[in-house]
Amino acid sequence: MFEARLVQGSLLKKVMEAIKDLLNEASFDCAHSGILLQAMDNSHVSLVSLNLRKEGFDKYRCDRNIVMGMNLTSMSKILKCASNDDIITMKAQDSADTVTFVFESPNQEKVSEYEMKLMNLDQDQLGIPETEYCCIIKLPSGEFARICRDLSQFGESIVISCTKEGVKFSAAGDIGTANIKLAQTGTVDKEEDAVIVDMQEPVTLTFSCKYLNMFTKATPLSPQVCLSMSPDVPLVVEYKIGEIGHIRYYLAPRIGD
Amino acid sequence: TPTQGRLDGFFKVM
Repeated sequence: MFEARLVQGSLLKKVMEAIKDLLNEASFDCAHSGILLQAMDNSHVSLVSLNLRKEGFDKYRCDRNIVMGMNLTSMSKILKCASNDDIITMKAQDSADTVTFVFESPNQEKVSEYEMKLMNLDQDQLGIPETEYCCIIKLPSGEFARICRDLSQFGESIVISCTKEGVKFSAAGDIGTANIKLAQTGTVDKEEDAVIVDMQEPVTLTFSCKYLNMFTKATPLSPQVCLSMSPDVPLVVEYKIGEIGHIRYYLAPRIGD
Repeated sequence: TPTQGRLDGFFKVM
């Protein structure tokens, strides 16, 4: 028996919005410690790694490990039927071919149940190597989304350049060029408003606007985003999901010029 | 224009 109940059901709705444009289907690996999802997009340019810890759920039971292959378009349709303040429970029998979503209104007066067919996905389990990153940049997630959106008007690529002075985002195209520099902030009232640059070595890498903009669909999950870069390895874009876990996007750089 | 790299090879299939 698997059962995971989340009083703050809106988090699950937001997680779905953050992955459904990148992945058509994915396996939810449910274990005693929590739920893991790891999948590359069809073109193998990006990877989504979602981690939801058992402790973050209001009730969590997983008697034996189960892998639930889900069509994310269908799951997204179902989660759209939940209100933002609904309590969401996912449950499945040990060897079931369906998963059930239960939405309870806060006053318990409305209870909706949706059963969805599971899929047999032949997906490889991927191991993510431990990587030391030269630059780790924390910035407000809304600011990052704004920068990606603004620079997308200029071209298909965004160059992210990190030095000890701060971080520079730039783009160039037919209409001209754009440069946005963010300096490390001094004292801020709220930690989430800070721009923090932890740099060992300066790094400049080029990334696809299209993918960065898809990652920013996770913005409602967290006020802060963390970018980790090293030469010749994928960029990591991480959003925390409340106290429950995180979503990490890995993106292969664009090469040459 | 730069070419898009891929992730194949970075992640180990377990």
